[in-house]
Order: sequence, then C-alpha cells, then structure tokens
Amino acid sequence: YDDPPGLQDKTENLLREWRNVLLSPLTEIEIAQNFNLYVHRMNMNGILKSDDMITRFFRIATQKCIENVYQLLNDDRVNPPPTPVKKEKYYSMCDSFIKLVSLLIKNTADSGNPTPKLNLLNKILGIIAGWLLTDHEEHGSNFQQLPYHRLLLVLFLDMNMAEPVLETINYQVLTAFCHTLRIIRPNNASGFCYAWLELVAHRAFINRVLAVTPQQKGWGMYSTLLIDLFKYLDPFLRNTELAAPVMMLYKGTLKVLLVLLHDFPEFLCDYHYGFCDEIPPNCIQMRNLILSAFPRNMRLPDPFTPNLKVDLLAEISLPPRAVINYATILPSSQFKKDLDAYLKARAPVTFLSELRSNMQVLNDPGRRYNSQLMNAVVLYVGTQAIAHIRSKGQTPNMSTIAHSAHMDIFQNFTVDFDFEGRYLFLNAIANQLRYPNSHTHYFSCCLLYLFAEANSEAVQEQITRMLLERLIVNRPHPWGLLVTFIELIKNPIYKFWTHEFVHCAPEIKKLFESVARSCI
Amino acid sequence: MIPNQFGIVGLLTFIRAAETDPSLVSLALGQDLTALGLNLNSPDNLYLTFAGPWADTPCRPQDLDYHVPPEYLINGSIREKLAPLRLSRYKEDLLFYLFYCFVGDVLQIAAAAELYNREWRYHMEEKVWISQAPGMPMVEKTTTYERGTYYFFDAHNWRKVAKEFHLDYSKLEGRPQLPPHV
Amino acid sequence: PLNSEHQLQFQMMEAAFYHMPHPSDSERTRLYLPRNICQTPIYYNQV
Repeated sequence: YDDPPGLQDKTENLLREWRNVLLSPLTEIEIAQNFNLYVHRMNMNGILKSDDMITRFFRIATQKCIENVYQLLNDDRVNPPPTPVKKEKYYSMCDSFIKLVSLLIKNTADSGNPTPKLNLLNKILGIIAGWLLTDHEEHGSNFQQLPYHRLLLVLFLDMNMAEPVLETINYQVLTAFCHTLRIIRPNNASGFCYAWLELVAHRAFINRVLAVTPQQKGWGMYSTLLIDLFKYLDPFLRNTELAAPVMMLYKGTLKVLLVLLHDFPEFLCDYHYGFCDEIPPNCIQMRNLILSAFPRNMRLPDPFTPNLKVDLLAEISLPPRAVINYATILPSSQFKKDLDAYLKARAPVTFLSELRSNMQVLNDPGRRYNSQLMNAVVLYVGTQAIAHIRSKGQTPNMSTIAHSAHMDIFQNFTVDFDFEGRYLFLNAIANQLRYPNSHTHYFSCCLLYLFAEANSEAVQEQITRMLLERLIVNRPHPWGLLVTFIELIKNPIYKFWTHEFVHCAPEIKKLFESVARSCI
Repeated sequence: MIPNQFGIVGLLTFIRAAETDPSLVSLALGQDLTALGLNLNSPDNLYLTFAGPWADTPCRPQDLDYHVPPEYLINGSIREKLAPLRLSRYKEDLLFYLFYCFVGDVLQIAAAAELYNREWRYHMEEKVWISQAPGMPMVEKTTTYERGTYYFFDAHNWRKVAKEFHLDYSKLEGRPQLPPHV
Repeated sequence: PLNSEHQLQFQMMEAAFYHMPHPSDSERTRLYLPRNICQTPIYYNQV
C-alpha cells in the first residue's frame, strides 16, 4: 500500500534496463562490472535507500514477472502458435529478475556478514509465497503454477551455486527454502501441488537437503515436507478418489519415494514412523515401500532361508536407527500417566477396561479410532517391553514377552476392541516389521504370540488378513513381514493350515499355497 | 468367519474387485514399481539424474545443472544471429552424439535422417547403426536379405566396428521422418 | 469422507493437472539447443 508515486514505472524501467544489461554478450567480469553500475542506478532511483523501498521494489517486480507469464500464456491460448511453443519465452523475465535478486543477495554486505543476505533472501521468498497464495485465492482454477515454479527453481539453483560467498550460508538458505515450501504446501495451495512436488523432488534440492548438508541436518526438514504431501493426499487416497489428477500426484510421490529408497534408505528408516502415521491404511504398497528400507551397510539374510534363526542374528538385538521422540507422539496427559502407572505396577486393571474408550474418537465422521494415538501407544509399550525384558537380563522371545503389563495391553486390544479397532492395532504392530532390529524382532514375536494365544479364531483371521494384504501387494515387501509370515505358516505350533479361513475360497487357498511355495 | 471388510472375506472381495475396478486396487495391490522409469538396479544414485516425479526417463547429460563460465553460454541477444544448425555440414561423430544424447528430442530424428542420407541404416531390433564397409565383398544377396561385412557404430566405445552380419532388410528402418513443424 | 474443502482442493488440483510442469521449467534456460520434445520411434534409444 502507499507505494510512492511513480514507483511502478521506475520498477518497470529498471527491469527493462536490467534485461538489456543481461542481453549484451558478457563475461563473468563484465556482468559484475555492469551490475555495480546498475546498482548505482537503483540507488539513484531510491530503490536501495531503505528496507521498505527494497521490499516494494521486489513486490512490484515479482508481480510484473508473474503478469508477464500470465500474459504470454493467455496470448498463446487466444492465438495458438503454429509450431509447438518454445518454453524459453515464458522464463526470460523471471530468470533475469532472479539473476538480479541473486546478485543483490550475494553482494549485499561483505561475505563475513550473512544476515543482510539472508534477510534479502527471506524477503524475496516471502514475497513470492505471498503472491502465490494471493493469486491462488484470486485466480481460482485459472491459477498458473509456472511463474512461481520458475522463480523459486532458478533462485534455488542460483543460491546453491558453488561460490564461496554462498557456501557459508548454505544451511540457512536451505532452511529458508524449506520454510517457504511449507508455507506454499499443497494443503495451502492445491493448484501448485505438482510444481511443489517438482521442487521438493528436484535433483538439486534432494542433493542439498539429503546429501551434501552435513550431519544430515536437512533430513528433519525434508521429512516434514513429505509429511505435508501425505497429509494432502490422505483424504483422496483414503476415499480411493483416484481420478487422474490424484493418480498423477500419487504416482509422482511413489517415484520420489523409490528414489529415496534407492539412494537414501537410512532417511526412510529414520522417519518411517511419522510417514506411516500419515499414510492411509489402504495405501499398502506405499507403506510397504517405506517399511522395506534398511541401512545400506546391512546385509539382509534371505527371509526364505530354511531354518533361519532370526533371534541369532547380530542386528536383532540392536535398536532401530531412528530415535523416536515419545514426548511428541505421546504427549503427557492423564492417559499417559495412567499408562506409565499400569506398565509399572500392572495395576489398576481398570486401565485396561478404559483403554478402548481412550482410543476412540467421537463425533468425527468416518473416523472412530485415533489411529495415531494407537500407533504411538503400540510403539511406546513395545519399546518399554523390550527395555523391561532386557532389565531382567533376558532377550525378547515367545516366553519372555508373555505375562507382562505390556502384553496385557496388547491382548486387551485384541480381546476388547471391535474389528476396526483390532485392524488398526494390528496395523500399528505390522508397521514395526522392518529390517532386522530389536523392534522388528519384538513385534514379530508379539504378533505370533497373539495368534497362538488368541481366544477366538476371529483374532487369528484378522492377524492373517492383515499380513496377507501386505504380502499380496506388488513388491517391495519389508523383511520383517516376510519372516513373520513364513514362521506363522511353517511352525506347526500355530496350526495355521487347520483354520477354516485358510480354505474359505479357492482364490484364498491358492494364494496361501503360492505364498507357502515361495516361502518353503 | 468375520463378515466384514476386516476379515479374509473382506480381503477376498477386494481381490475380486481387482478384475473390475483396477483404480480401486492400485493403492492396495499396487503397481509394478520397476516400470516407473527408474533404474532401481543401478549401482549409482538415481537422484542426480532424476528428471522429476512426472518424467518417464532420467535426465540427459545436457539437462543437468552445473556451473559453466558465462562465456560458454549463448547469450539471448545473439542466439537468433547465429547460423542455424545444418547437420549436413557435421561429421558423423557429432551426428552420433546428437542421436544418442538428444533422446526424445527433434534433434535425435534430425540426426537419424542425416545419417540415413550418408548411407547409414538403423537396425530396429539390434538398435544400432550399420553401414556398408567399403571394399568388403557381399557374401550373399537376396531380395529379402544380404550377408557380408558391415560397419556397426558401437556407442559404448564410440567407434565403428567391422562385423560380418546377416542383414534382414525388413529390420532396417526407412528414411526417418522429421515432425512436420521442423 | 471428503468435505467441501477437499472438493475445492480437488478442483484446483484438477485445473493444475491440465498444465503440468514441463521438464524445461525445472532446468536453466538453454538458449542454443532448447529442449524440443517429440515422440521418437520407440526402437530408438529412449535413455
């Protein structure tokens, strides 16, 4: 508001001048010399005299770049060109403006003082994000992602060039971009979701956030961005609303996860819990993909090895890589206090009878259980159980996991919950069946124990169904899932093949036999 | 048995739905992830040439972003003043480079057309370029095939290799057609 | 179930679906030999 009179024209003239500066054949040296001359011109026009004026200049210049792209797109729509459009024409105004911005950022203050540079970067990022959200609101389905995609992409590439002045601020630059991508995440700008994923999955961005940033300091930010994506996809996938636009985004997400599985499996190992907390239960392949990740330095024994002694594997006693912050996933509350009290004293028994009501959600259409609380309780109780067993100098196995406060809680889930509640509980357990580690081992024993001790065939049927639906999916399959199922169908103490549900229909019988054949 | 979607019958119903409603099933039975255009068996990292969530093939060399001195870059102001590409003026080496590096681009077809003009032929099954080896006699020739010694262009070692070959005319590509607007 | 906000999100996503990002949008401008995508014969190298 209250732009000084003439600022719009001034900005337009300066942008045109800058484009002419860039259009003359230049070397690096000449660009730098001309840039200094140009900065002097900006100064003469009062653009650099105050933070407020720079902000206004950036805001107006950004708006002109966006309008330029809309104009070109509109022209092409009204008068379609005879030959396929060369995309470069859409980029030139955005690219030249970002070139100016990048030079301003790099040359603001001396390299020893990063703050003014980062302020300028955050300013332009905030302006681009602000225009995007405003435009998204105003243009509705006529919103175009192209100008914003281009501005952000080129700015990211420029800010990550191998230049000493940038290397000192790489992490702050990355943080600024991650914050911006959160502000314009798909839930806030649905019309930008494809360009958003293109930016998040861009090779230069993945390289910076997952590969070159030291001590994996970018991993947490990247996991937050992926969780934003899962949150956005959730309602459409949960309702299998798989129209082409959703399917495109879903398949694009699968592809990105495949690249991460191949190149950064430890990243998926570390953040699997948060991802599976958001991915809807019916997205079995996507969840299997995440749970299949294992550290690259680990050699997985073939799950089909005859007489594989899982409990003798060296890794099986080691905790998984990721340190889960229980305070985050299970915030302190009366329920948490009661849970800890019960785990400690295996009393009062009323805790068990109230467990179901603690897990249930009232007046929320389509949701009867707080599956995220259930996931957290299962993981927390399981982790406590392992520690408890270890504190007695034992290791988790089919006998040491029994008759404990921890197993009381799990058996209560199987006995006292309805089909849906039990399905969600079993999913929470199966989400821990991953590569060889102490959690995989404990929860594998836990599932087999619940099957063996089940007080009804329905429980055994649901355990089988939950395992089966994860196995009949296209690959990949988590190692822990395979070894658990193989044990269930091979070990005679579970009398698996005697159950009616194994023979209930030809397809099911065939399915079990084919899985058994591949296992045995 | 459990009468709802949480039991085996529920899963069975779902599996049977696979025949009628593939989209319903694509989340749960999933798809063949090896068919998404990613070389999952690659010993190298994929992300550096990952062309994005919507691309079916990895980046080509020229698509990657690395620092290049501005002197090497063609400036927008002089682009139109430069002589247009004339493939007939370039040696075979460059034509093969354009063919193998500009995949999915008009240039790949243009390079193929120029190679065809220079008596190279593309074997659609072997996926290689072949030309007559001068001075090497034909061993056998019929209306449908011939046998003799030919030059193959070996793109991995980037050189011409002479080889005896049974050349089935039906496997040779005809003259490459450039898209109308080019 | 999908609520009205989801429906609105879907409309915006669907509109964006009809002008998906182009590979060039994610690359620096290449002036001399810009990307000129065309369907080449399937028996040509695609990678």
